[in-house]
Amino acid sequence: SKPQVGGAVPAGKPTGSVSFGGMASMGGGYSGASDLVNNGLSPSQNQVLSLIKSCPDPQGISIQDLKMRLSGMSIAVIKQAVEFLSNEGHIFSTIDEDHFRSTDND
Amino acid sequence: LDRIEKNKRAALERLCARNV
Repeated sequence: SKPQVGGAVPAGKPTGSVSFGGMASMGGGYSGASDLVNNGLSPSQNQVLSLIKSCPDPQGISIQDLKMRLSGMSIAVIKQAVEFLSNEGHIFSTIDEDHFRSTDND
Repeated sequence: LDRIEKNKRAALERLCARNV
């Protein structure tokens, strides 16, 4: 008589019930960047930067000059932009804290 | 003018630091 080997193999039920939750709403991450230009600067910052870049003077361009050329932009906005650009390293002050030059153009 | 060079170098270093 042969030994009775325990019956059926327990059904190793695979618990891999993968449920595809489907596309979570990663939806359009375009946060109204309409007035931001490619490099992450605001329009006024860009204007200030390009003016500073366009100034060939080794001592740079003064805040006053910037204001004159950017008529319509307030001195506060200009100063803010200049400060930001300076923090980022795009520009630096030259003979005094009112004159700036660009690092990008030489 | 030495000051300008110094500022410029500092600015360039900031720029590099940001671009890394």
